[in-house]
Amino acid sequence: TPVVLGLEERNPACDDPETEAAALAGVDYLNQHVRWGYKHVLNQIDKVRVWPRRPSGEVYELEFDTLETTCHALDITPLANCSVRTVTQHAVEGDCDMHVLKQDGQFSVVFAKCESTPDSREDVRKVCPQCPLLTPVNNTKVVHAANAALAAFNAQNNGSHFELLEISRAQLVPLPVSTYVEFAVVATDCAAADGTDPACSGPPKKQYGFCKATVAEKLGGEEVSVTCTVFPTQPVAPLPQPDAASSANPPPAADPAVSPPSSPSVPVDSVALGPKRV
Amino acid sequence: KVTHPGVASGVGPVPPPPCPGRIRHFKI
Repeated sequence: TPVVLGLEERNPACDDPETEAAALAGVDYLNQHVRWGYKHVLNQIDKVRVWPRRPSGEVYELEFDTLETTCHALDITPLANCSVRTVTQHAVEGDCDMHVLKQDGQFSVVFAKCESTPDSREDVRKVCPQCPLLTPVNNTKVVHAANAALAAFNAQNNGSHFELLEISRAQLVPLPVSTYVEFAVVATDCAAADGTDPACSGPPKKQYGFCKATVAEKLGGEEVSVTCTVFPTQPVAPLPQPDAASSANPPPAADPAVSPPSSPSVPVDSVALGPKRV
Repeated sequence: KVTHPGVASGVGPVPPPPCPGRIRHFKI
């Protein structure tokens, strides 16, 4: 095949403004499509190659690292206002492979695969020997703490009745003996006072919230402290498909209410969207 | 005619390696 001039790959620098713009478009895509866990920010671009695309445009093949923020995926807070989770809070890193098409000056993601892993226990211990470490979210104490906190919130809440959507992260605190848990909730059509009504098991409204709770073990009982933020109701639109998406590779469900349940262990999550190749 | 050999331009700013890029927060 004769070489076609002008169609060779490019290798721009990882900190090249165009590379950064492509990576940031990838991070935006990630945060718009992940419906559980936390929003992530760009931390470091590891590799980049740029391929020409027929009939026009270029595809940025990117590898980059992200860091978990304290904003839940359903939180409407702009990413710029989300704090990066610190090492002492047991940070979580994301590792992403993405293909980002640039055409007519616009970026669009055509392939995305990200996996996240928590920092090692040893690394956290080096910086903070006493800091509580992440605990699997299916831990009995964690599940109990989330349910107790949600019950306490519903008991005090005059508005909608909320149900547990996912447990997002948790830590067992040694002193005072307590369980710290963060979890997402979804409102049902029932008022809080009707929580025991069987009719309340119907399909939930699309109103989500995010709670942080501490359940401390006390002599003869426990003390529950919970704070929940309810996000404004958001219209639920179908997820946009990557350009070359096929029915053989369906994206995750658009409805968080039917998204996979909480991860069975420490939140090590991954999402693969769109076709394998451009 | 004697000419001086070319002198290297000296130590200038070293460009950063093309990849990986800078760490924006911290590496774990």
